[in-house]
Amino acid sequence: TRMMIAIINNKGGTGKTTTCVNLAVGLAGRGHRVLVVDLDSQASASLALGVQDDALSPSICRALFDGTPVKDVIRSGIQPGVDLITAEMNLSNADLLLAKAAGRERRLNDLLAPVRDAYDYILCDCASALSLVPINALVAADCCLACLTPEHLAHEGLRMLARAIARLRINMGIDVQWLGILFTMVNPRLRHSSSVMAKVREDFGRNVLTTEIRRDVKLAEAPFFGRSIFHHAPASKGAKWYGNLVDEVIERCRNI
Amino acid sequence: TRMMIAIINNKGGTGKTTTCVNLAVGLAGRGHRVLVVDLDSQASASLALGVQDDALSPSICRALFDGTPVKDVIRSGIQPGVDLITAEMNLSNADLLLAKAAGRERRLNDLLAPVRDAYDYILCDCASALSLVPINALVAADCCLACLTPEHLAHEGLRMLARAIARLRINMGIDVQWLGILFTMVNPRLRHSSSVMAKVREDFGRNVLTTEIRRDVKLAEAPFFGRSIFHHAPASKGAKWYGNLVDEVIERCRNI
Ligand SMILES: Nc1ncnc2c1ncn2[C@@H]1O[C@H](COP(=O)(O)OP(=O)(O)OP(=O)(O)O)[C@@H](O)[C@H]1O
Ligand SMILES: Nc1ncnc2c1ncn2[C@@H]1O[C@H](COP(=O)(O)OP(=O)(O)OP(=O)(O)O)[C@@H](O)[C@H]1O
Ligand SMILES: [Mg+2]
Ligand SMILES: [Mg+2]
Repeated sequence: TRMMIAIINNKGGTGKTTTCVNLAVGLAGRGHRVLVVDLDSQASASLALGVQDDALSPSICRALFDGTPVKDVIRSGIQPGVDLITAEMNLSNADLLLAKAAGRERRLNDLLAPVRDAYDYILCDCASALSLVPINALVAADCCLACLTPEHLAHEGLRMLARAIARLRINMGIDVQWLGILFTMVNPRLRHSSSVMAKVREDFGRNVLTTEIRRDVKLAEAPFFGRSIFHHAPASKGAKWYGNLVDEVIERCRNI
Repeated sequence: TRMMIAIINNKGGTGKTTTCVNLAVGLAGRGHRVLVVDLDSQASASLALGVQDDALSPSICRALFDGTPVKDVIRSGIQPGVDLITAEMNLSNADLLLAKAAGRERRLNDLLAPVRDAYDYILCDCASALSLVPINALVAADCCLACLTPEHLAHEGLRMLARAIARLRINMGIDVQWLGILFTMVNPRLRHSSSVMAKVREDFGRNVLTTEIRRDVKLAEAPFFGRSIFHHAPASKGAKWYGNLVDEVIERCRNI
């Protein structure tokens, strides 16, 4: 399989970065070659993978804005089997800096083209928005994984997201598929989370992953150590659930 | 006191809307006249205050984009003592729609000028970004309240936010003060939250509020019922903490 996955949700704080980091390390742990592309100006994925906050440059910005070839900004082996292109603050100016550029929604796609075959999985950690950079990720990606915390309005937010993606498919002629919808930070004691999840399952059918990631404080601790959950707390529930995610993602990617 | 408060953080999911809704209802419960201005295209504050998702129009968009006077979009008594200007999806186009408008950062300020004296507190619920609409909120507001979840990188994110506000003060000649920094969704079992909070307190001194809002599932449930915590679960810890916040905000606003 060779698959580029955009990890998305326009709602903030829904476990996208946590999923990106742990899925990447988990896939590499199964022997796959993985590239993480950090597309959030906050650089949370880069920092969670152990990069120091004064070492984020050179980042994806050099390639997107200055024309540096992408291979010159790839950092090899940030974790075993995981390469990384970092993000940095300047990425938040993308909409302005690329406003006049021709083919500005295809920039990332064109940049990554020469290196795509070097990886089994390319994971893009997106910011919580539907601006030019996340659009670039959806144009470049083969499939998208939406991270959803089953709280009030999560279902409505997902439907808006799905509609926005459908419009993009038409406007940009892209063919990004659903890898699926992943429930994250599930709190079983939140009375309504099961009814939110049931409504989403009813609406999106088999696009909803079987794996559910529940709250586990270990998942919130791991970034402090610049480690994945598999390294930080291999015996934890969080590690078990993200292990299940790795299996399910591998399986689903075979059938996309 | 007469105070307009922008509730901010460029990081997503840090309890801004939960704080806006509960602070608004809490202040009204002390006899103050309160206006909530929903400035997030996701309209979470409007929905959490009981507005149906097919009844979000007319919203702040009519005033910002179409020149409708703001008094025509104010909904009175959405909760006792609380008026509301809703948001809607179209607000996410603000940067594009107002790109060429003169004085585009002062639009909200100018719109709210005629109604400012009718309220003791005006609370603006901002999206997690530093784009044109949140900038409008900071230009219009007397003070800002940053909501911070003490997780990895929260301190770094806050320093970036503080620098961005400092630049705005210089560039826009505004004088927005710190109401303060509020710790939200504090999870005492997260090993590092106390060290993150200690670093923030050391850095920001008395700008950090004494009140801490910890995790309480009741706070996540209340939006499902379109109610504040004071109505949904008046005996809960969440209600007690937000009650403390109301007291502390009233006190601090006297001294700004
Ligand atoms: N299953 C979980 N259990 C406990 N904490 C979690 C879990 N998943 C994520 N977190 C924590 O919740 C916070 C938000 O998660 P994360 O940063 O992954 O979300 P995000 O969607 O990438 O946010 P943003 O929209 O800001 O990019 C982080 O502090 C993270 O460590
Ligand atoms: N103290 C708390 N305890 C438990 N759940 C909370 C608490 N505060 C907020 N929540 C829940 O966490 C989620 C995120 O909170 P909220 O929507 O207030 O954040 P936000 O900063 O406004 O997010 P956004 O960046 O998307 O606007 C919501 O489901 C909310 O109900
Ligand atoms: Mg993230
Ligand atoms: Mg909000």
